[in-house]
Amino acid sequence: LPGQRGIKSFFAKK
Amino acid sequence: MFEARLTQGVLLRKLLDSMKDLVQDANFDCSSTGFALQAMDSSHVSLIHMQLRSDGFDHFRCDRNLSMGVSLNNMAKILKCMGNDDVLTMKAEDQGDSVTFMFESANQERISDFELKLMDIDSEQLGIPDTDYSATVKMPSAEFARICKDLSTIGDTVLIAVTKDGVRFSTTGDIGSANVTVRSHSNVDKPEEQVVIDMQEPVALTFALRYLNSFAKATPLSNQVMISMSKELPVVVQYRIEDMGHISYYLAPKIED
Repeated sequence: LPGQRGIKSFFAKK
Repeated sequence: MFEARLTQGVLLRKLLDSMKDLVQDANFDCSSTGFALQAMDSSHVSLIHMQLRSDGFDHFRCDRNLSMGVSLNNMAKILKCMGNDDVLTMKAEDQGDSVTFMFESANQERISDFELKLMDIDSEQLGIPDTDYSATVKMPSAEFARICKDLSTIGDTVLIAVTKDGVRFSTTGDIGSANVTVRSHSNVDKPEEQVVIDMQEPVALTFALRYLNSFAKATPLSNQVMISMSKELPVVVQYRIEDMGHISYYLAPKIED
């Protein structure tokens, strides 16, 4: 998907 | 030992149906707090977080924290064998390699149990911070589902723009364009039909409709959906499950090409 950021970059790893 | 009894067993089937298209395999985390799941879809674009509190069950026992790895598709297949009015009981041993689903018909005339093998699943757990959002829209879940479906006939993405007067959903595609505006209104007699906009500042973000349509599979769980947005942050699409918990979906906005 062009322009679609992944979700991981928004939340810190536990 | 984990044991949980749910009079409205059909709730768990609806939950599985709202997750299985996005996530193949995931861990259900059982603790004294309740029954929960956090998982990303296979392309790591969206995140699902669902939680059923232990006090929402008719009976809940969890001696030790337990992580049950399952194929959501296979669990959904088993739950399809449950009657709509059946009482559901889940059982798993602490060191066991399976979970048992027992279905009891309302009149107790039919009792069945299905055992599902558990899997070892490596899952990455993310910390979801509490956020004050610029805008939160509460609206009928069926209306949201319809808008996402209708706009998908025109385009692949939707611009969701919230102002104090309403929320506008817009799309464009090869064949044309479409806009749907939903205005805030209250309905004392039918609270499930109201549209409530809580806005600190106007916000407009673009999202992939494909994912929003997957989130809308949770529509049977709740009459209302809550959409929370802030600039450059993932949208939260939340369906509250009465007296039990919620299922929330997170999706990052699209960046303009």
